[in-house]
Amino acid sequence: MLEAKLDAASQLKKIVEAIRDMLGECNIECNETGLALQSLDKSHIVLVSLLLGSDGFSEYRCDRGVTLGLNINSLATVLRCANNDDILTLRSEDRANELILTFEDSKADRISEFNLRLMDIDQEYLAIPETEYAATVVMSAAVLQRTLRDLSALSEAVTIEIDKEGIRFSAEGDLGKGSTHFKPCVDMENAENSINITLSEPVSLSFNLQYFSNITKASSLSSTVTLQMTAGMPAQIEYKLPSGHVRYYFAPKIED
Amino acid sequence: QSNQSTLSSFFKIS
Repeated sequence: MLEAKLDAASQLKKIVEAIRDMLGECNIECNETGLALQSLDKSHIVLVSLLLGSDGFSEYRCDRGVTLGLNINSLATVLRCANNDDILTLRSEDRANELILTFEDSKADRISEFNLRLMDIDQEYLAIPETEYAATVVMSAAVLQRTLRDLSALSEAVTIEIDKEGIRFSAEGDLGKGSTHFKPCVDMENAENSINITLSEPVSLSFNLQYFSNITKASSLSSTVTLQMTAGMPAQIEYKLPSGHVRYYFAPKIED
Repeated sequence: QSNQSTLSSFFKIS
């Protein structure tokens, strides 16, 4: 059986909000090390890979592997019934067909319980080899989100160029063009505003901005984001969690 | 002109 407790329901609410626009139904695999999810969006443009280590829970118990086949939007609907600071417990018996969620306020004088029906989902998995990327950029998650939002007013695509001078985001559409360039920098007072670039060769890739904007909904999970890119390959975009990560593999636009 | 690629053209699906 699975029994996992979080001190604040907001932790799971934010994670589900970060992935729900891209995923419909998917399996969450639970074992003694934690919860993991790997799922492609319908169009096969983005893969979401979520890892929630058992250390990230205030209490965690999973004796035997459990697969939770869930509709992510149903999970989001139920989680809306929890207050952000409620204590949240996830429970599922072995071979059960439901996930039980309980929400308690800190004084434990209100306890809500919801049972979510589980499904058998025949899911596709992607084998992603360990990769050395040509460029790695660590930057503020909020700054990335803002930059992409600004450029989405111009075009449905953004081009990202990374070289030793910095990282440049640009877009061009009917009304004109725009770009934002960030130089590598170290901000001693606000470390999350630093921009760190590790590079073996310069990279330029273009991406659909609608999908990118869905990915950056994970900005509420982490102050920084790590972008990893190699020419002609999908990008890896990672938001670190206290014990785990939300990672996206994002297929680029390819020149004809 | 650029086209959207899909992840299945880079990684193996199982």
